[in-house]
Amino acid sequence: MNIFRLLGDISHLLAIIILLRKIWMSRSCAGISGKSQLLFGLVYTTRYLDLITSYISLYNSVMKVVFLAASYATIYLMYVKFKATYDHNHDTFRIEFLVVPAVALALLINHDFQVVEILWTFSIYLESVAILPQLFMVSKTGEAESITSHYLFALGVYRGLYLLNWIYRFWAEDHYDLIAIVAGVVQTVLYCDFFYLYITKVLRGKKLQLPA
Amino acid sequence: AQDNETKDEL
Repeated sequence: MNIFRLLGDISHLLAIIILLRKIWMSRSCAGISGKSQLLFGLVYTTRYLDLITSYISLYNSVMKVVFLAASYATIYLMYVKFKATYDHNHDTFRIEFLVVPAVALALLINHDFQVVEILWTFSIYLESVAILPQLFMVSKTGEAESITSHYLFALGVYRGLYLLNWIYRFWAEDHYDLIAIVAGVVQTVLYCDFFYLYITKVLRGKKLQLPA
Repeated sequence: AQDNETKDEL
């Protein structure tokens, strides 16, 4: 464990809590992409299967349970409890265009052709594009509530810190995982455009408005 | 070293 990864995981946890709290407190999921949340749920489910089989550390196991629970809770709130506030009209990204290529790529490029490894690889590829429906929805509605943009910013910080974590691990532990790194770079790049808007708009108290 | 045995990252 290193400080970059610890802060990254905390930022990731913060993002998930921010979103869950926002939906719960406002009793509404307006402006939130349910499709992205479904994809994140799928990412955690396929990646954390080893929760049962292999024990790495208390921290690792606790965080996996928290991420899974928070992700399922968010999906439940969006698709069941506050279903009436779900914005179908703007959450229209075709997620099959993300899931199918991720499955294909996981079958083609992986470290080991075993079920758990393929599922892990699938979750890595899927996570790198899972935010696209949310970014697409923000572009369609032309704006994002400030809480939603804080959520996206925290997610972006988590990804950025993971890049630093991989640099540190390569330098200090001579450890690297190209699949995780390449997918992670792709994912972080997707946030860059949003980062620019967040820094220039939201932090100046303006609403996050995309140029029409 | 490219090692992927220990998947210790979340």
